Amino acid sequence: MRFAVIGLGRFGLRLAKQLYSAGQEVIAVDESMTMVDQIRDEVTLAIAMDATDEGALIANKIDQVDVAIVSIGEDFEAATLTTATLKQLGVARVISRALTPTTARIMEKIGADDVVNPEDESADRWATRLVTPHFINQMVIGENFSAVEIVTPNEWAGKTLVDLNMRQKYHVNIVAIRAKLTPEEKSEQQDNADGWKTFLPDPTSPLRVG
Amino acid sequence: MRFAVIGLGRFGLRLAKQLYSAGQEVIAVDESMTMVDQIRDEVTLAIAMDATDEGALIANKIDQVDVAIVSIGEDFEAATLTTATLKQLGVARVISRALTPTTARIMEKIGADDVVNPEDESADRWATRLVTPHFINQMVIGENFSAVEIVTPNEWAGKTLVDLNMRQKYHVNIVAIRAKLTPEEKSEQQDNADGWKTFLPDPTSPLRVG
Ligand SMILES: Nc1ncnc2c1ncn2[C@@H]1O[C@H](COP(=O)(O)OP(=O)(O)OP(=O)(O)O)[C@@H](O)[C@H]1O
Ligand SMILES: Nc1ncnc2c1ncn2[C@@H]1O[C@H](COP(=O)(O)OP(=O)(O)OP(=O)(O)O)[C@@H](O)[C@H]1O
Repeated sequence: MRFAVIGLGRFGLRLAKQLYSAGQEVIAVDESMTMVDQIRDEVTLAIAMDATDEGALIANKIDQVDVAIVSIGEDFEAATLTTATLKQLGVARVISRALTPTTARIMEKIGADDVVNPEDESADRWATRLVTPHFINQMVIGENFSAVEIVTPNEWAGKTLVDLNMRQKYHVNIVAIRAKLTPEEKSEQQDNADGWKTFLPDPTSPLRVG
Repeated sequence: MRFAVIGLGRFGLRLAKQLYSAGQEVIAVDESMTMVDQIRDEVTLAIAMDATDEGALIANKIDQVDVAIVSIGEDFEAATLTTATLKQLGVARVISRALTPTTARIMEKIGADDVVNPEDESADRWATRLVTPHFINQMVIGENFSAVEIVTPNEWAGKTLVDLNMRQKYHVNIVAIRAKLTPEEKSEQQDNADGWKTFLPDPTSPLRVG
C-alpha cells in the first residue's frame, strides 16, 4: 500500500518509519528541509514542500497514494486545508490529526475519514491501565465485551482453571496464559528471548503466581 | 487510589480527567494558574506550583500519593528533577513522560517506574492498524500470540465457523463475533446504542458479511 505522511512531528515521524519498516511504500512530507533530511533513509521518498500547495501535491503524486495521514499539529489552517485538498484530489482515505474535539468535528466536516489524537488515545489507555488492579492491557471488542490481560493474582496461585471456574463465576473465558519459564524450560526454549512462554490454557494444570 | 498528575498539557489534562471520572482521587499540578483554573472542577484538587520545589511537594502532600505521573513535556530538566525528587520522597510508582529514547533511559536511571511516550505509542498502534487488512484492533498477549479484531472478509459471508475450520487451518481461536443488528433485533435490544451486538461464537451459525 502507498502512504503519504504529512507533518513530521513526533507522531508523524514515528508513523512514517513504522509503516516503511513494515514493508509499505511511504512518502514523507514536511515543509522543513531539516525534518526531511532526517528521515530520508527511513522512508521510500522524503519531500520538502508546503502541503497546502495543490500544484506541488499533484507534481509529487501525493494525490495518488492509498492513504494520507495529515499530522500537522499546531498550524490548524494548514492541517485543515491540506486535508480538504487531498480529499478533493481523490485520495481514498485521509486520516487527520485533531488536537481538540472541535478540530475533530471540523476535520470530519471537510472530509477526513478518520481523526487521530495521539495524546488523548494514549491517556485513555493509561487511565484504564492504572485504574484496574492487576491490569496490563485491554482490547475493547464490543459494548460489554473486552479482552483483558491481567497479572495472576496471588490468591489464584496453585489453583487450576477448573478449581477457579472462571466461566461460571465471572463469565470470563481464559484465552491464553503467559508464565515465566522455569530454569529447565528456559534452557530448552532457546528462541524465547524474554523469559516468558505463552500457551493455550490447560484447565487442569495449576496456575503459577505472577 | 490517590494520583498526582503533574504537567497539564494535552496528555496530562486528559489523563487527570479520566482518572477522576473513573472515581479516583486526583491531584492535578501545573505551574501555570491558567491550566490549573481550567481543570479545577474536574479533579479532586488542582494546585498551581513549581513541581521541582521539594518543599512545595511536601507541603501539598504530593509525596503521599500512590502513583505520580510526570507529564512535563518540553522542559527536560524540570521533568527529570521532578521525577527524581518524587522517588526520593518515597512515591511508590512514578510514571514519567519521555519524548525520546534517550530521555527514556535517563528517566529509568533516575528511578522512573514506567516511561510513557504518547505519540510513539499511538503511532505504533496506527501503523499496525493501517498495515493489516481488515484490521481493527490488536492486543499483544505474548511473543507469538495476539488477540486481533478484524472485519469479516466478504469471502466468509454465509459460511459457518465449522465450514471455515479456523483452528486447524489458521491456528486461530475465534473468541467473539460482533454483528450489525437486523431491524428485528434492533427493536428488541433497546440498550444497544450503537447498533451492534457482541456474542460468543456459535460454530454452526453462518457469519454475516461486514
Ligand atoms: N504547510 C505545511 N506543509 C508541510 N508541513 C508542515 C506545514 N505546516 C507545518 N508542517 C510541519 O508539520 C510538522 C508537525 O507539526 P507540529 O510541530 O505542530 O507538531 P505536532 O503535530 O504537535 O507534533 P508531535 O507529533 O511532536 O506532537 C512540523 O515538522 C512542521 O514543519
Ligand atoms: N516545573 C514545572 N512545574 C509544574 N508544571 C510545569 C513545570 N514545567 C512545565 N510545567 C507544565 O507542564 C505542562 C506540559 O508541558 P508542555 O507544554 O511541554 O506539554 P507537552 O507535555 O508537550 O504536552 P502535550 O501533552 O500537549 O503533548 C505545561 O502546562 C507547563 O505549564
